[in-house]
Amino acid sequence: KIPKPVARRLAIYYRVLKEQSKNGAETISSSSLGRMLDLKPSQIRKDLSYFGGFGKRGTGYNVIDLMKSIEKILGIDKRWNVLIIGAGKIGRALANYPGLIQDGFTIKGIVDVSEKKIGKTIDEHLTIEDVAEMEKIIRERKIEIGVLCVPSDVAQKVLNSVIQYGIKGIVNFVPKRLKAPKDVMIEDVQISLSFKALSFRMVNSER
Amino acid sequence: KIPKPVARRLAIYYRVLKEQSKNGAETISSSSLGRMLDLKPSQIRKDLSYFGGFGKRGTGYNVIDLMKSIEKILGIDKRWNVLIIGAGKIGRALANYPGLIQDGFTIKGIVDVSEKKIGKTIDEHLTIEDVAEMEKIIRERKIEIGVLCVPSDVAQKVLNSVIQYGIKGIVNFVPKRLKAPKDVMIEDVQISLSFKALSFRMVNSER
Ligand SMILES: NC(=O)c1ccc[n+]([C@@H]2O[C@H](COP(=O)([O-])OP(=O)(O)OC[C@H]3O[C@@H](n4cnc5c(N)ncnc54)[C@H](O)[C@@H]3O)[C@@H](O)[C@H]2O)c1
Ligand SMILES: NC(=O)c1ccc[n+]([C@@H]2O[C@H](COP(=O)([O-])OP(=O)(O)OC[C@H]3O[C@@H](n4cnc5c(N)ncnc54)[C@H](O)[C@@H]3O)[C@@H](O)[C@H]2O)c1
Repeated sequence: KIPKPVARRLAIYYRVLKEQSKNGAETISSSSLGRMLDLKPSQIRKDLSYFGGFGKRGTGYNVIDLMKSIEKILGIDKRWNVLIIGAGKIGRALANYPGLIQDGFTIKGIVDVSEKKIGKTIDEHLTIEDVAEMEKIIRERKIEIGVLCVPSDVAQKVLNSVIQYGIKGIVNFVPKRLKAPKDVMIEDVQISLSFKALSFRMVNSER
Repeated sequence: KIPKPVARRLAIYYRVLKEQSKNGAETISSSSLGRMLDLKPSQIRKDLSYFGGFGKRGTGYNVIDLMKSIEKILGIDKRWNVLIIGAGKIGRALANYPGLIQDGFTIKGIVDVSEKKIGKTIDEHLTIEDVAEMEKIIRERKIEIGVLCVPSDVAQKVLNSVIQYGIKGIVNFVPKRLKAPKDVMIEDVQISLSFKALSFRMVNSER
C-alpha cells in the first residue's frame, strides 16, 4: 500500500513527466527529475520503487511507462465525472481550467442558486444550471466528484444534499472543516498553504 | 533546520490550532490533533519536537504557545505585503478571501491590463489598477510577494518585470514552470493535485 505523502509526490512527478513527454523525451533519470523538482534523487527512486518503477543504469526510467503506472495508482487512468456547486469566481475559474480535463476530471455540470447566473454559458459545452436540478444531474450524468465553491454559511447544507444524492468524493474550497459519513472522502483545498510554504522558504532563504 | 515537508504539515496543524483557539481550547493532545487530521500522533509529536514543542503528559500542548512557535517558523509572525497580478476570476477570488489576511498576507493591490477592469472596485480598500503602474506600486507599498493570475502566454513576461522591480517571492497560479534567478522563490499552486489526492483515496477507499 502506498502512503498518502508518496501519492502526493507521485502526482507532482506526473506533471513533470507529462511536460517531458510532450517535449519528446523517452527516458528520464532520477537526478534530472530531482533537479527539476528540487528533491533528492534518492527520495524519487524510493517513491518510484513502491510500485516497481525501476530505472535502468545509465538510461533512467521510461517516461511513458512511469506515467501509465502513476495514472493507475492515482486513479486517473479512468475519467471522473465532476459537478461544480457554486458558479462564483472559483467555480467558474475551475470550469474554464483545461488542466483538470487533461488529468481525467471532466466537468459535467456547474450549478448555482442565483437567478442572475442560471442559464449563462461558460463555454460551448457548459451552461450554469439550477442547483434545484442537482439530484437529476448527479443521477443522469453519473457524477462521482462534487466540488464545493459556495459561501461558508451554506457549505454544510449543500454537502449534506450532495451526499444524499450518492456522491462519495468532494473537493472542498470552503475554509471550514465539514462533517461527512466515513465512506465519503473530502479533500480540503487550502490556497493559503502555498502562501505559507512561500513565506517559510523566504525566511529560511531556501532554494 | 526544518525540512520543507515538515513545514507544510506545521501549516496544516496551524489551521486546526487556530480553530481550536477560537473555540476556547487552551491545550490539545497529539492524539486529538491526529484524529482531526487523520495523521499518526507519533508523526505529530515528531514534527513538533523539531522546534522544542513538547506536550506535558496528561494535558498535551499549549495551543497559543504552539501557534506562536509555528508562526515564527513559517514567517507569518510578520505581515507580508502582497500584489495580485491579473484581476480575472482567480485574482478576484483571492482578493476577496479573508483567509489570507488572517494569516498575515495583506493584499496591497491588484493590477490588470484590461481597460474594462481598471478602476473597478473590489471592496472599500481595493480597486483594480493599471499594470503599467506596477513599478511604482511595488516600491511605494513595499510589496514583497507577487501572485501571478494571468494567462499562460504572458506569464513569463509578467514574471520578468515583477522580478526586475525587486520582488523575491512569487505564488504562481499559471500552469507552467517559469524561469527565475536563484534568489527568487516561486511556489506553484496546482489545484489539480487536490483532485488527484482525492481520486487516489477513492480508488484505495482510504479514510
Ligand atoms: N480554499 C481557498 O483557499 C479559497 C480561496 C478563495 C475562496 N475560497 C472559498 O471558496 C468559496 C467560493 O469563493 P468565491 O470567491 O468563488 O465566492 P463567490 O461569492 O464568487 O461565489 C459563490 C457562489 O455560490 C453560489 N451559491 C450560494 N449558495 C448556493 C447554494 N445553496 N447552492 C449553489 N450555489 C450557491 C452564489 O450564488 C455564488 O455564485 C468561498 O467559500 C470562499 O471562502 C477559498
Ligand atoms: N493552478 C491552478 O490549479 C489553476 C486553476 C484555475 C486557473 N488557473 C490559471 O490561473 C490563471 C488565471 O485564471 P483565470 O481563470 O482567473 O483567468 P482570467 O482570464 O479570468 O483572468 C486573467 C486576467 O489576466 C489579465 N491579464 C492579461 N494579461 C495581463 C498582463 N500582461 N498584466 C496583467 N494582467 C493581465 C486579464 O485581463 C484577465 O483579467 C490562468 O493562467 C489559469 O490557467 C490555474
